[in-house]
Amino acid sequence: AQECQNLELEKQKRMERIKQKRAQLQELILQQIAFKNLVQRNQRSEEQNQSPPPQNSVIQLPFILLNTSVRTVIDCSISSDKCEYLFNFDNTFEIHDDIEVLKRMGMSFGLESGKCSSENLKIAKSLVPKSLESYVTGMSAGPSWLNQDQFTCNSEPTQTALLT
Amino acid sequence: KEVLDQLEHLKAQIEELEMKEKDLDQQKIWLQQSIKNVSDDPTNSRFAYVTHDDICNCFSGDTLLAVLAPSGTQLEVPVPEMGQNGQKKYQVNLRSHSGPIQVLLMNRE
Amino acid sequence: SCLTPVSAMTYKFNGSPSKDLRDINNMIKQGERM
Repeated sequence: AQECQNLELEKQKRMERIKQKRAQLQELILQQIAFKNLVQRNQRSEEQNQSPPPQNSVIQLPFILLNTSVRTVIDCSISSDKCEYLFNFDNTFEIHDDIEVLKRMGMSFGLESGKCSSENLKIAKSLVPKSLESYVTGMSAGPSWLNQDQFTCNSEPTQTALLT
Repeated sequence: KEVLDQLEHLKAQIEELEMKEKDLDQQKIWLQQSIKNVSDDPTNSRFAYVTHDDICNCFSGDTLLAVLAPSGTQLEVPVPEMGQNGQKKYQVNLRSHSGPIQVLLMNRE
Repeated sequence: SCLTPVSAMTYKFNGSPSKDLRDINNMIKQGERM
């Protein structure tokens, strides 16, 4: 019975680890889909416009973005070699990386929030290696997929009764 | 007998979880390599940009600072402190040891 | 009120996961390090 209890703890630990690793994998899948979708979008728009957009109107990846309210006063000090910057804000701000920006642009087809149409799901699957297509399908079902527990937990109460 | 059955059941479950975890670890390594290949591909990097409008549309009317910096550049954010005037101060330090940092101020107005 | 100890949170370009930025955003919102 003691060994049962130990194994039950071991099982819970592994399930928690798997849940975290699944979340990390999901992040990487979204990253790949968003990046490839962005590249394809820009290729299409350059073909349509017959020219790339003006250089001063685009920002190359990778980048990070600080956003703050338009009323915030920002004080900035820059070293002469531009290798050090110090920003002081009088209000809160947020920092996001380029993948978060691409998600907000819809480049990951809303997969992160389970709002992906079947047509977009097909495109999304075409942007990942074949072995990961089932993950993409799972993600389109929504965040509950992440919390999916492959062993039915309801057996636990009977188990504890057994052990007590 | 019931406890023994439960013991066997748990062992089988743990074995299956172990395989699942190994599978996830392998998938992660493949995917990281795939992302690296995709982003290092010269054609892809040529088209790996967003427009100012793309960003302004996502952060409705905020003041935006886009930071392009060499790999390894350190960004530091101290815990907000209360200033003398009783107003909280928020700070960001950026430090690069391998080249200049580019910061672009964007605001739709 | 003075917050002690003052400890900064860091993020490394092309080196840290996006989660680190989320933690920084939470700290700024909460006003203290979680």
